Amino acid sequence: AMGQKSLDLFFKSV
Amino acid sequence: MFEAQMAQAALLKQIIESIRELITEATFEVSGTGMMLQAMDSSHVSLVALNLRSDGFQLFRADRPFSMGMNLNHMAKMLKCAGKDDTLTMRADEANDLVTFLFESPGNERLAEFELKLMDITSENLGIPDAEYSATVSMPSAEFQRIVKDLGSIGDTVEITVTKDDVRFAASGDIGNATIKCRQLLDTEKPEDRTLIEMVEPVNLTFALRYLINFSKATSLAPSVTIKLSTEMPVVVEYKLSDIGYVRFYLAPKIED
Repeated sequence: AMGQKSLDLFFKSV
Repeated sequence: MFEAQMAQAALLKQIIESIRELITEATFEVSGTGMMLQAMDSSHVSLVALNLRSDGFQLFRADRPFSMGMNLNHMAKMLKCAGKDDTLTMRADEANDLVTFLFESPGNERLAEFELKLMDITSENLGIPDAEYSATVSMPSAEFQRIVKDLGSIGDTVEITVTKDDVRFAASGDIGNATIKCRQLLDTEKPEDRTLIEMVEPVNLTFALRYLINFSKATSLAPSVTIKLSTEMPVVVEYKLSDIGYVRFYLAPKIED
C-alpha cells in the first residue's frame, strides 16, 4: 500500500 | 517600525484566502528584503512558502527584522472588509502587539483602520534544499485546477507521470478510473496558455488529491502554475505573483511502504 510521507523526512529544521 | 503599502488590498486578501485552510496560524517575517511566510500544515504533509519582495510594494520600510504571528482566519476577516479597489497599508511596531491594516478607497474619501492582535507562534523553520528537479511542467493554472478537481471526484490520490511528450494525471476509485493527458503546447497566442514540459528524466509520483485541490485555491493569483517533480521527493506547485513574488506549495509524496 502507498503510505503518506511526512515533509520532515525531506526538509531539515533550521 | 514596519510599514508597507500595496496598490491592491485585494491581492493580500486573495493570498490569505488561498492558504488559510492549510495553515491557520503563521508568522510573517519582515525584513528589508520583504515579507516572508513559511509554514507547514498540522499534519506535516504540506508546506506553504510565501515571498513578497519589498520592491513589489509601493512603499516598504522595515527598520529591523520583525516577526508578526497572525491567525490567518482573523486576518482574512479583516481583509474581507477592504473595498475591491482599495489600497492597503500595513503598520506595526515592536512596542505593541498589533498590526494595523489601513484600507483607502481610490478617491481617498474613505479610510478604514483595522487593528489585528498579533500572537506568539512557535514555529520551526525548515531548510528547503534548492534541488534540481527531474521534470518541470508549466500549464494554465485553471487547467491544473480543473484536473485536480475532476480527479478528486474519482479518487483520493493522483499518479503524475511526466515523459518528454506529455504529462499524465491518473486516479482510480470505487466507481472506476480516469486519466488526463496533457501534451506540450507552445504555439499559443498568450504565453500563459502554454503547456511547457521540461524533462531531465521521466518521473512517476503519487500525491493526495485533497492537498493539490487546496493548493489550486491560488488559481486566481496567477494565470499559469509551475509543477516541479523529482522521484520520491516533495512536489513544488508554484504560483508567481506578478512583480512582487510567489506562493509555493510543497507536498510530500505517497510512497510504497
